[in-house]
Amino acid sequence: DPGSTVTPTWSRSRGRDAAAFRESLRRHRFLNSSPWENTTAFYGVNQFSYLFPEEFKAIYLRSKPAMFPRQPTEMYKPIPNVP
Amino acid sequence: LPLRFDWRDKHVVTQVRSQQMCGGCWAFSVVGAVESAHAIQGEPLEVLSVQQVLDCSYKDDGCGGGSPLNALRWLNKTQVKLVEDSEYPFKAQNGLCRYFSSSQSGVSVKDYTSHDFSEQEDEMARALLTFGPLVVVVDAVSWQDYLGGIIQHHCSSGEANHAVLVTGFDKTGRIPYWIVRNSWGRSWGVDGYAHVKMGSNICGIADSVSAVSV
Repeated sequence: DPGSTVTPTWSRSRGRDAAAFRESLRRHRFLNSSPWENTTAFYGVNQFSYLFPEEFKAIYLRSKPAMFPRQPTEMYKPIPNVP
Repeated sequence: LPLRFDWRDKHVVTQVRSQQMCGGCWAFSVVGAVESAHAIQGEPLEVLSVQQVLDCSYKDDGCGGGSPLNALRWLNKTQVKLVEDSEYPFKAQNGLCRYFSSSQSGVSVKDYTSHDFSEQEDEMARALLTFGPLVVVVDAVSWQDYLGGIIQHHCSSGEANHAVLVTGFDKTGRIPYWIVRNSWGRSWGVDGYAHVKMGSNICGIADSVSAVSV
């Protein structure tokens, strides 16, 4: 949409931007066509729509996970049989 | 637990920032948690330096990526004071670590805890109330296209790749959700925030949870 206020965050060839944008639109259709209830999230054009998913991952998804100990659950002792 | 709680209502959460083209989400989330923990202690809410963490947390790779756990370990071990953002501003690129004299004002981390709260999200909510906003690492691949609503599908646990800050939760509606501050600017999502369904470890939100005390 030429009137869109969304600006690309990645300056590249117009052809590549357009291809990434077309792929984004296809992805939005898939994400929004879920058979689930209508309380779910909605997806569409934003500042990242000019990025291919692999570019998006390479730039923005750069946190490494770590294995953490499980939060200990409360221990419940059975109540002994009492008269 | 209250039905709704958000640390923003207590005015202890700084504005959403933009990491721009820098893979520094891990530093934004940790600094956000330190800012809030400091304000929860009754101190003024200050915007602290993300660039200082990017440049100085030596086990991480600055804008090339990092781990909130490494940053917390570094802050705790060195007792380094995080200075104000205006003192050490964000440049969206790696730089040389700047050192400050011990008389420089700043905020240091007293302690931190990290846990896996999967299948125990009510416990995670208690930790949020007790300690302040929580640093979590999520699978955010589908967040590229997120505009609003409650994220319930299209992401997995066990594939974490993005660090964010949980500031609250809302259980007043049919679908309870976490209120999550991102670092992709205010134009992304719901004024820079995402809403993620509570109770099913959506996007792995409960897998890697850290809390900070200052």
